[in-house]
Amino acid sequence: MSGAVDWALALHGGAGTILREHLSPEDETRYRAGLEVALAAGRAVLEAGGTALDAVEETVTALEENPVFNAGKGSVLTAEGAVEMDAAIMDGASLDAGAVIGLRRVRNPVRLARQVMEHSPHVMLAWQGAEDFARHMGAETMALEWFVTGHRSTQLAEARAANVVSLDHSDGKYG
Amino acid sequence: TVGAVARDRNGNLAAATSTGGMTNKQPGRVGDAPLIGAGTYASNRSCAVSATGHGEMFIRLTVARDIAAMMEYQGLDLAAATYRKVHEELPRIDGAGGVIAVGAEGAPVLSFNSEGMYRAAQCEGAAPIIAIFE
Repeated sequence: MSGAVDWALALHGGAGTILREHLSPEDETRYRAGLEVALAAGRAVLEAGGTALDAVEETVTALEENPVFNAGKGSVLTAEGAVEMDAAIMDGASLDAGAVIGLRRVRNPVRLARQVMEHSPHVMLAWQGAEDFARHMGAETMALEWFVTGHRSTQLAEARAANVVSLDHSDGKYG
Repeated sequence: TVGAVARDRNGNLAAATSTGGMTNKQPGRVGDAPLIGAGTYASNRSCAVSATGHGEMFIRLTVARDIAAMMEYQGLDLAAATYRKVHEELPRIDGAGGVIAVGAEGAPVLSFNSEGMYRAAQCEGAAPIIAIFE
């Protein structure tokens, strides 16, 4: 690389079954604020000359911490009323990658995905194996109640009543 | 589902995706987010991609890696590659959703074929974009 290039960052937060036309002004403000906080987290890394890998990890962690988005705290609920969270991260420079599947207690799945990438010989760990790896790495875990929000409980009740499985980002239903 | 893609000042690319999946899903169901090449992919040779949507369709079309492959093997630019995948190929199998992507130069591409997409993006020296797309 002969010289510095401009940094760039983008994020998505497919944030609920609520379309914009149905959002209250208060809810729209919350969603926009969440996007802004996450963008700021990644931007801070890049402006300081940090790596793209650190930037995407910090951005996604901020989204996982915000209960309005479907990841980490605020994840949707399975048919059993549990959370099962997945995450992945990939470094375009080295083609290294890490992924975790079916986490039920790990606070920030994307951080664990990076640990799989950097501290295991594997690309992907799933369910109990991923939880065991998280414990081995000292990853922070939380009780189920920390992840579950009233909005997600209502969504599950409605989905059960309608006998559908639903995406997190539109009114589309897939059964 | 949430995700991010980035390019740093050294020209390196990265992608990350995280999700709770689908409401009322069968326990054990895995979508595209954690599957490298489907919902998440990054290569300095082409682009970084993170996807959100109906995961089964994104898995079947290996969406993220396919966008990168179109750039590497066909010479398509990022916008053309994402458009073909999101607006031409995914709809053929009723694949709803979209991607965010960034390449070695230029602004990120935000591409989606369904409603209610929450997005933010910024390039160095430019104002941030924060939007809920219909």
